[in-house]
Amino acid sequence: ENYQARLEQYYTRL
Amino acid sequence: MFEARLVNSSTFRKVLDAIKDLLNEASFDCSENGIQLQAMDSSHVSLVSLNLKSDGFDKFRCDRNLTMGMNLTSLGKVFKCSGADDTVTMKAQDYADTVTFMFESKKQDKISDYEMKLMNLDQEHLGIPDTEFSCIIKMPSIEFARIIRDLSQFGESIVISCTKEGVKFSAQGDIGTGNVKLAQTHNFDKEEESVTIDLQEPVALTFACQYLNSFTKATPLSNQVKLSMCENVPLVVEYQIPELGHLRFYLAPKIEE
Repeated sequence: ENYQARLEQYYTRL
Repeated sequence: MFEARLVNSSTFRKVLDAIKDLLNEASFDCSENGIQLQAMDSSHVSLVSLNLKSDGFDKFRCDRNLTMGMNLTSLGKVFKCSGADDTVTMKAQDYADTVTFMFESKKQDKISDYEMKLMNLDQEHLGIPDTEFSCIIKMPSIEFARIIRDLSQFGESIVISCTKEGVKFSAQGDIGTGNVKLAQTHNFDKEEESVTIDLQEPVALTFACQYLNSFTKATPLSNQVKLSMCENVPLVVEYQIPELGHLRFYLAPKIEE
């Protein structure tokens, strides 16, 4: 089963 | 005072068609540099980044930075009222709570204007660092849309793997599996039909079909699409908007738990 990553795991909030 | 005139209103309509699947509402940031938009879909899996340069417009004036929050369904209704060959002029006063769109026919014999209410939206901007991608694939946008549509029938995810031999798209599910391999092709007469791969190292990543399919709604904007991939980094799908800017989509990969 593939787990869907979210963008916050890679990019920081400004 | 903000005023932006675009002879081809259909370009803006195509941008809207490309993002309305992913976003219900969005803030358009206007400055002397042009119009920018950055917004995540509600599940925070994908991000839309639009950049329209001021010098790509036929007239552009922005005296004071302005953020215009818009409901994209409403904006779509406004642009549905435009003709395919119309020129559009967007206007807003400083600190205004409305924006006006004026459409002029090619022959100047019909002029219509629509005023739309603006919204105050909570803006969430992400800082996207410069990335050295492992591979950058450029291919015909229609071909990309076709492959994503075809493979979506087989499963919820598509694996995009890139080696020096070419790029492979794969999907599997209950009915079976599907694979599409593309080799590099250089068509010097028809650059837009070429498949080119700039490879630093092989990479294979898995992405949700639903989002890839949404991104391909941008196909009418550009003959070519650029896919940038790197291990442990979201995929970037970029459509150049001729003479005006670009529309990029970022998609977080699926990872094995």
